[in-house]
Amino acid sequence: LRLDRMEILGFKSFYGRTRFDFPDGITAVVGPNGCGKSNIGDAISWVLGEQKASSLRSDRMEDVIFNGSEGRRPLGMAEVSLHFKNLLADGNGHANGNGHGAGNGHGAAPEVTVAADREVPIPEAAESARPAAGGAPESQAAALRITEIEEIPEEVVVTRRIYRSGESEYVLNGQRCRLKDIQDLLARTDIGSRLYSTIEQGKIDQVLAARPKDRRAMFEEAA
Amino acid sequence: LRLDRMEILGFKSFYGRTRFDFPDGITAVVGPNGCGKSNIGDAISWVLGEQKASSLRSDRMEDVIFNGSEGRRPLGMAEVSLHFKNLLADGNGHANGNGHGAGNGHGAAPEVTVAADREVPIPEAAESARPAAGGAPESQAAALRITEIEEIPEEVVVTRRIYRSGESEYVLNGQRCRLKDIQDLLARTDIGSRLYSTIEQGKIDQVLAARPKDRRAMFEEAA
Amino acid sequence: ARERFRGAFEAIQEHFQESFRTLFGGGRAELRLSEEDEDVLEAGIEVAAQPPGKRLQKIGLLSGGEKALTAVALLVSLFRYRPSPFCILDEVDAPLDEANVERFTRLLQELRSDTQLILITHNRKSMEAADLLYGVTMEEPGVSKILPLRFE
Amino acid sequence: ARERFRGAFEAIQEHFQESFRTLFGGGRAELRLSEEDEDVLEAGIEVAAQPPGKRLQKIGLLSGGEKALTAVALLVSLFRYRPSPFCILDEVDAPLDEANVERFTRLLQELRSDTQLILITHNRKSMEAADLLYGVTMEEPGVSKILPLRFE
Ligand SMILES: Nc1ncnc2c1ncn2[C@@H]1O[C@H](COP(=O)(O)OP(=O)(O)OP(=O)(O)O)[C@@H](O)[C@H]1O
Ligand SMILES: Nc1ncnc2c1ncn2[C@@H]1O[C@H](COP(=O)(O)OP(=O)(O)OP(=O)(O)O)[C@@H](O)[C@H]1O
Ligand SMILES: [Mg+2]
Ligand SMILES: [Mg+2]
Repeated sequence: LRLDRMEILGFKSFYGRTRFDFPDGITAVVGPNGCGKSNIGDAISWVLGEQKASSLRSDRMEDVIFNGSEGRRPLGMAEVSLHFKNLLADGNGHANGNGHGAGNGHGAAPEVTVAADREVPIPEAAESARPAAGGAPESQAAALRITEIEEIPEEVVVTRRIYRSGESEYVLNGQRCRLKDIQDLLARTDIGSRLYSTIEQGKIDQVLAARPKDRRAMFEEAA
Repeated sequence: LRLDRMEILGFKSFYGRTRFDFPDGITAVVGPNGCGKSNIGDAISWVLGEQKASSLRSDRMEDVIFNGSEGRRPLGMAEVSLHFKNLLADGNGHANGNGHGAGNGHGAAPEVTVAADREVPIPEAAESARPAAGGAPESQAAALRITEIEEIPEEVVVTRRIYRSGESEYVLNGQRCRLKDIQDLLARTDIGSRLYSTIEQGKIDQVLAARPKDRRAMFEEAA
Repeated sequence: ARERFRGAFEAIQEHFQESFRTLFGGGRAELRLSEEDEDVLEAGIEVAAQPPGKRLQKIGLLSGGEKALTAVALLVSLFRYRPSPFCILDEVDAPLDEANVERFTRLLQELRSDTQLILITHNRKSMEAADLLYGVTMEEPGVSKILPLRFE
Repeated sequence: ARERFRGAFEAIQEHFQESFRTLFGGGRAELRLSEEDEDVLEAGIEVAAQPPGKRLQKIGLLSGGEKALTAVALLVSLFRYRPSPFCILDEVDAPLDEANVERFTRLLQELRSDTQLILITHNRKSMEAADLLYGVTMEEPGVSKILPLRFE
């Protein structure tokens, strides 16, 4: 599994569509105080399903929507997309260069049983399939259900949107889905529940300061 | 009022008698991680009467006593002395160079009513009056009571000791006294209750993060 | 008592706005008595800050460095209103970028005539701004010693 | 489940001791299952650390920088046991002195083959250790943009 790139639109201080490519190795993110560095970390946590507004330094979830600056009015929606390559491959996927992650991944693709089983493979992530920016949510009907999927495409795109109304939307390769679908999909990858892969600013001591029982959760996650 | 110097003995990582002179202006304290910089701040808070072990990053008050290193055994006592000049003068005392702070201080010397009034002026701080290091507390009888003091000497020394037993001792210019005597004396100086003059490591946000009612206490202190 | 508190509050508010503008190079900040308490003597104190180019917002939304800088502005305003003979700042410059460290140390220079300032820091720019340097070492492992230093 | 957990615990413990020694240049650290719980599957995890030349002590007594370094050692040991595809570290180097920043970035080099690391920092030494640099600016006040940077 590799993070390929992230696209941010209207999330916190990112007004226009901003692209963040994830290189291999170590990437340093620098800039003056208040320029938006920690907001990048928040965007990653949010698109991967973070449900607590306080973990995003906000009071309510809608606070993550761009709420204006000296020169711009507040927006009505925030959207973040995370593009993965080789979602189910071991390690960071360099090994199976054939482009289809399922080739030597964990074998069977994610099995998610849902209310009405429908055979809906994840569509190829079309570069041009820009979700309609602005306010109108997509039609409810096209909600995605992951079932027996033979071929997981080379690239999987996870998208999350939120509107001023507080309503959240989750999208997988352009098709609406539920948060649970994304969580189940991620749980089968090396990302897991991300307990220890994001350290927020000023919170490095929490890794140690947590009560012994809480610390245990990190170990169980790794085990 | 000016801080002249501090002497630390057996407090946290300061094993031997260590002297810290307080210059005017800005003094930077530097050194590698874990070398004892924050322990200096703790020593100042402690000698000025801090009662909460948690504000000194400790579980119990006795934890401030040197508890050994690779080459040294734990000590039985910790002691810190703080030497002030011109305790009751306005500003930092440069103006009244005559050496006796009470000259143009706040007029009447501190008035502390105690159970049995005894006329005990604060003795001159004798450089050589080293309190007996080690474990034996001084005899209780010589406890100091501050009453109508005509002349506050040029130099006032506040000392605090703690023994492994957990017993704390307070000394004013070589004479045992109570914590209350020291607190009352300090309350009449510009030091006040030190709510905003010591910012612990990592706690700068607390100045803002405090609940509005708590923040108010800082304002009342200044008012 | 009410008059005294109000007077102090107004004066501290002015110092706060000035210190904030110096530290952020613009923008504005304000202290407000929380409305919910009728009596001035009971009310809590709210802080709002507007870094240059941004909207006025609650301090919770500020970044790590912006919060530290706003806290320093508040601290300095309390000192300006009623100087305390000494002040110990333990690594308050850690979250600041280079430009803000410079503005921070410049502001401290204004306090040094009334207050003895002890600045614990790892930041070179802060060391350069100090009048004197003390090094703390553990030549003998586990045992701290204090030595006056010269700045190279 | 019990065997699995114990196996993981032992392996993480070994990685932790190794990472701790690398970061502190010596000393030792240990993870212990708290005794008060009978069942291994319920027990909490205690951490004790002994920086070089000091006594073994609870992590509460460590200094700010020593705590951050010990936390990084624990984090790295979890990653060594089970690599995560990515890791975001937001100014974890802020409390560290120059020597420890170097040891910290050297240790991160060991993770980079399995993990994409994002390091948010103000520290020059950390910037020098990175493969790539991204700058975040607010040319337009209040609006963030991301630009690839070259290191001068
Ligand atoms: N919903 C929002 N709309 C617009 N701006 C926002 C929103 N939420 C946060 N911000 C802005 O983002 C800024 C903080 O960004 P961030 O915390 O990422 O800074 P940073 O680069 O990490 O700075 P530091 O180096 O001080 O930690 C704040 O100034 C705040 O005004
Ligand atoms: N009672 C004690 N006896 C002996 N040593 C102690 C005692 N209490 C604390 N220490 C030691 O003091 C050290 C911490 O010192 P301190 O917190 O002052 O470091 P520091 O210089 O502020 O470091 P940093 O730059 O990381 O903040 C710890 O390593 C601890 O072992
Ligand atoms: Mg930040
Ligand atoms: Mg410290």
